[in-house]
Amino acid sequence: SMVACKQTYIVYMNAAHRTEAHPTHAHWYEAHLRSLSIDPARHLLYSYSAAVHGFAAVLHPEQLPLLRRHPAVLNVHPDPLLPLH
Amino acid sequence: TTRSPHFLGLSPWPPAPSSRSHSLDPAAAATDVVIGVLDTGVWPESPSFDDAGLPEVPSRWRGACEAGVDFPSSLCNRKLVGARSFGRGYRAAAGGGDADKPREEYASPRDRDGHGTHTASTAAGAPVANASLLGYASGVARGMAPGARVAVYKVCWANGCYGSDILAGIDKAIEDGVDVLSLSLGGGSAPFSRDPVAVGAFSAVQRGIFVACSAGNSGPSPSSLTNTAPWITTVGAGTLDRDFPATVQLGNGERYAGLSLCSGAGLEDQMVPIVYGKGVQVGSNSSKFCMPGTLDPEQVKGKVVFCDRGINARVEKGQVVKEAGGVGMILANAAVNGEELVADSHLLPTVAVGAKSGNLIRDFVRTSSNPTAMLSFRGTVLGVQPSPVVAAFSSRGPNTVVPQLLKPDLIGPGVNILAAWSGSVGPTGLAKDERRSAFNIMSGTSMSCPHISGVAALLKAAHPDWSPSAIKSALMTTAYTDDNTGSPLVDGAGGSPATPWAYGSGHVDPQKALSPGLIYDIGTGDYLAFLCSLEYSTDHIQAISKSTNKTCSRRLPNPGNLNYPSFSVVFGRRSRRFVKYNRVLTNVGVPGSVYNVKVGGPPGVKVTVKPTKLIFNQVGQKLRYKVTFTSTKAGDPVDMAFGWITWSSEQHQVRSPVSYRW
Repeated sequence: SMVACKQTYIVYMNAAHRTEAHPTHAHWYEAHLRSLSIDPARHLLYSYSAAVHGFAAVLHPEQLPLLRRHPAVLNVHPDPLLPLH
Repeated sequence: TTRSPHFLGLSPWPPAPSSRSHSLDPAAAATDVVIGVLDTGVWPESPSFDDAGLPEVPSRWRGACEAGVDFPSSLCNRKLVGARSFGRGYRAAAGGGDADKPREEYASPRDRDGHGTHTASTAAGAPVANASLLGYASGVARGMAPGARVAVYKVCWANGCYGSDILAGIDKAIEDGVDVLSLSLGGGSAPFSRDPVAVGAFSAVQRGIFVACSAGNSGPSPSSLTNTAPWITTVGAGTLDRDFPATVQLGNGERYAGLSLCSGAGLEDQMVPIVYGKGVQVGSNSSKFCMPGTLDPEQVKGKVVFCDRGINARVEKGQVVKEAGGVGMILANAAVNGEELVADSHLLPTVAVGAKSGNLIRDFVRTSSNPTAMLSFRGTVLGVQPSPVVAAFSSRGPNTVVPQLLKPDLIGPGVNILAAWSGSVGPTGLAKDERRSAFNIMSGTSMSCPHISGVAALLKAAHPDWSPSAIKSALMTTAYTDDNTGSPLVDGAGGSPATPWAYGSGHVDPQKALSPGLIYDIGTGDYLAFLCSLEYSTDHIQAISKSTNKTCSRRLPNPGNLNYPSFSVVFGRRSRRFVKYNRVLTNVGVPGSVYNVKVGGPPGVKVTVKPTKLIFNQVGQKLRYKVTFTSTKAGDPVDMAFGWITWSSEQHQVRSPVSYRW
């Protein structure tokens, strides 16, 4: 059932929380996920830098509160499906 | 695009020697401009992406041609300067068992749908002589900016476009260095912070990239708009002055005008029995819509089938009739579609008819003991009047996300547009359609959006220092609202005059947009003040703007105070009988320009503009004016009205629509 509940989320981050220890945004996002015991190799889809500060990841529902509580996280939204016009 | 350059007043191709100095000469313009198209990919072998005659790719370009399935990187050239695909969001949603290979899709920028090839070639396709679909709409097909470069970002897959893939595409397009972004997709009316198109577009505009998005195809329902963020140019759709007429002649001698893209070979000049609702399920209406598996072959074989529009795809109805043994189809609009006819390349001879004709033909079939019909086809006609007509399907205001912002911004050609097509799918897009055509005719705000993107590329080339909002202002304030008969633009949904909730500022006029005289410019700080006025949380504003510390020290007194080229006035029910907006105009014309204001408004609203005259001594000078809208009547929440504010000089008219709600 955990697999069935898995969903992609777009996570918006506050770059003020990125320290010099992270040379790139991607490095920072990966470290952030690892700090929450989320394996970026399995969960991280995209690391964004130019369009937004944030990333897209496939997450389990129980991982969301953990993520949302972190002060570096601004918003977490489900990945919407948009139609062509 | 064999007609729209002419319809838009763009220079012919190739340009005549005498017009070489023309300011919107596509041969000279826009070769330094890159249009990024986020869509279903590209069919790079299309002649629309031939790079003959184009100079080297601008050295500043950082994009790449990513190799993938059936897509070697050598397929890019000086026209198609970039191609990437983003499918991780799609694959994750699809279950991701085999995470590296999307099912039923090319894991590459190759377009197996056709939509992306169509939109990319509409924006900046190279000229292709003798283009047509089965002989229809023949001519030289070309993008609106045939000199511009195209970079394709495939973010849409079999079931649509995931936000995570769209954001990845925008992310890369910004890094690559595109100048214009064209997105013919979107959905819903979520707050901007939840809309990846709005969020990604904010960063793009912040970097000076012009972003055009389609308004949606959910018209004529009110409040059906998508992509309404003020930093986006929201594009609705109108018709060209081109038609594909056909006729239905009934056995009683009555004739009804319709539309068809079919040759009608083997059917023309024959009276054929016609049937309606001859289904296999007693009591079901499904056969009236020609749903799959619902027609009774015994009653349909060798006959013309009358089908109601709705529920399933139009082209699927044709396939259903053909598979049941029908020899032709009459496809009738529902009341909601009105008399607007959309061309499809059906698998069998078909005539599409409007709702009124459809009702009469349906009655004939139901009441006649031995009903017959003859279908005839007249090919392509040009110079149709009236045109443009606002497409019935084009999404409408009012704007529910920010009621104080008038959307859509403008309309462009989006009905029955011929442009390049994928080589892996037939013109209907159906799996059973084994026909192949280098071009296809499609309708939608998807088609109008790249028209505007291409025109924006021409403006960007002519005015490299203009901001995205300046380009948008130029497009909007010079748009026209009368059709080619001199009458106000008509709404295809009912035949009555259309309103700014359907067409925004009007229909694009590229030549006038080149020289607007004045512009309403908006900077990033203004957009942030706008977001603060929406009472969004700090977290949401920071997420949209990428700010690390947004305190909303500056906020607009009302979101409608954004320096936008149009106005949306919302009066309160009791207390708020007047609304005040400020605007700043920047002179992009000549020194010494004098503008006087004219106001056109509905009864029941008093409009006061101060000052009424603006004298611009210098180019680049900014002058402010205030406008007060006072409701002199008690309004009802369903009340709406429209008016205009126009600043006129000897050379220019800078026109803004105003919508009113109570």
